[in-house]
This record gives sequence, C-alpha cells and structure tokens, in this order.
Amino acid sequence: NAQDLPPFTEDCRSDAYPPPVKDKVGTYVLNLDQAPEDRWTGLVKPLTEKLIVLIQDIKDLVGIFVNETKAVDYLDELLAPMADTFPEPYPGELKGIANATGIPLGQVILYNVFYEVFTV
Amino acid sequence: CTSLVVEDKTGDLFHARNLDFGLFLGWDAKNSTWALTERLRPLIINVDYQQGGKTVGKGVHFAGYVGMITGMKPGVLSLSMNERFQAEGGFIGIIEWVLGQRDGQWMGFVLRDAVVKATDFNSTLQYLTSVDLLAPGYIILGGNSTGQGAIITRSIGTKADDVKMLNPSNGTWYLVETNYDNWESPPFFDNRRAPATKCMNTMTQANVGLKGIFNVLSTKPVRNLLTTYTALMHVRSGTLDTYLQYCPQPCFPW
Repeated sequence: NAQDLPPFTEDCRSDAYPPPVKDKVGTYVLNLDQAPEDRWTGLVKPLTEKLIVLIQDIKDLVGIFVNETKAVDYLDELLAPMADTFPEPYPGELKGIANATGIPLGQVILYNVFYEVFTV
Repeated sequence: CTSLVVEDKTGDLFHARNLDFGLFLGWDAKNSTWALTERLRPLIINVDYQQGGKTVGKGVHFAGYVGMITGMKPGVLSLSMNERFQAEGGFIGIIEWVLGQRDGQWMGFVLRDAVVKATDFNSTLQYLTSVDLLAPGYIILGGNSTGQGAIITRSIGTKADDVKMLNPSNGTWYLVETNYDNWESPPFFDNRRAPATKCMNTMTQANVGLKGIFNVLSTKPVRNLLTTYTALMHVRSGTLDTYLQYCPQPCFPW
C-alpha cells in the first residue's frame, strides 16, 4: 500500500492550475481536405528524430526477448501489408507518415496498433 | 490512465484525463523514470481536424499515431479511452485480423471516426457500446447536456460488459475511471480511484471547473511516473487544453 502513503500520495492539490505556460501543448491543424498521404507531413517530418528514438526503444525491448534484427525484419514483412486492410483514410495516412519520416511502414503500423499489442 | 467526466450545479459538463503509458517498457535507472514515457512526452500535440476550413473535431495525439484516444467534437461530445487489462486482450484480435477475419476494428481508428462524425451523445453512446472491437477498453464519453456522461466497459467483439451513467439527480455528479472495472474494487497495488474520488469530494460540485479537475488529476498518485499529459475538455465552449505532466521523485511508479 505504499501508494497510499506520503511521499507517494499527497493532500488534494489546489494549486496546480494554471500549470506553467511552457507545459501547454501546441496545436496542429489537420486538413482533411488534403490527401491522406500528405495531411500529417507537416507534423511528423520535423519530429522524425524523436519518432525514430521512440520506435528504437520499442525495438530494443523486443530485442531483449528475441533477435532484434530478425524480429524487426519479420515485423516489417508481416505488418506492412496490413496497411491496406485498414479502413480509409488510414492506409494513405500511415504510408504518408512512413514516406515523410523514412520510418519503414511496418514500424509505423506497429506504433499505430500498439494499443492492441500492449493489451497482451 | 485516469478519466473524469463531471457535471457542475448548472448542468454544464467537463471531461478530463491523465494519459499514463510506458509501464515496464524500459526503466531509466539514471533518471528513475520509465524510458518510453519520457520518449512519448515530446511527441504530444493537439490536433484540430478541419474540413472546408471548419473544425470538425479535436484530438490529443502522440505524433505519428493517427488514431484518437482523447478528443472531442466541439459542442457535441468529448471522449477518452483508458486501457482495460483482460485475458482476452488485443492479441486475439490481431491474430484474427492477420488470419483474415476483419469484422473487428482498431480502437484508435474507431474512436477517431466516432468523434469526427458524431452528431449527438446518445447515438455515439449506442455505437461505441456495440461496435466490433479488436481490443478491450474503457470508453469515457461526455456530452453537452445534463446527465450526458458514461463509462462504457468494452470487451473485444461486440460486447459491452457495462455502461455506467452520470446521474446528478441522485448524487452521481461525476464518474471516475482508471484501469479497472468500476463495479469491482481496484487492486490494492494500484488504487488511483480512491484518491481521485477523495479529491473530487473535497472539491465538491460547487467548485467544478477546469481548475478543480486539473488539481484532482495533478494530485499524486493520480499523477504518477507514467503520466504524460493532462487534457481538459469543455464541450459547450469547444475547449481542449492539454498540458504536459511530470512527476519528480519521490513519485509512485504507476
């Protein structure tokens, strides 16, 4: 029950709002009139490095259990074709993100179905 | 995760959530943080969905993840989804999908479509109670009129195990959902429901507003090492404010 004890618990906060302006998240306009392949580019391209680091973290975790390179190649091979089984507009959006960032499509798909995978 | 949907004394509704993620997905011993959680934070962005120059939806995303697990249709409804741990989890759905059984749908895609195409709270509630899903989850929905608040407890497939509704007239002026079935006690090792409930009662209905519910979600252990952001949603005004959240040590790991 450590969760119930200080320092892991505290009196109900009354001073947290407003939080620092620096912590406020910005907004990206997703133009649904644009082609699915292009509409996310303005957001993901500048964040490519951070996305690659995140996905590398997940691959490293996979590598703890199995041979990372083989697993990643297999995942790419298994997941990439799944894109075309998704409902519109998601196939185009995911391919567009893969093109814009250079991240293999299979890994973009792993990131986008990670909720289903993680519930395992 | 912790989601709140709350009605104030005037019948106005507020919806807020902490998005916690990264449990056991790598521990950074040097900084005493979960590795993936720290990787996710710089990718958090609000997305304003526009069609014909008009906003048709808003969501909070991790850049590159095109599904929606926090979002709203301004003036119509708000939504958040918390993970549900079940033996029959997403893996079965993925196997079925890979084997060619395509009835089930992916959570993030379903929720995004539901929000962007939403016309009203009740039809969206019905849809999300029965849509065929590949993974379980708690879908928390808020509307724009008194009583329009719900926790839909979903299994995979077309089954909803429970739909708990706001009922301000009998004292249920808020709903709290973490990651456990609302009709059972949460496990002793992860009871964020009790501190959230205590702080909601301390705040009282008279003080409901963005400030009050942000304070509740900022209180440890509701805020913990896995918390990446807090999103505040007010449907009537179309407000979706998202703030990065940190939890400097000492802080509970989940």
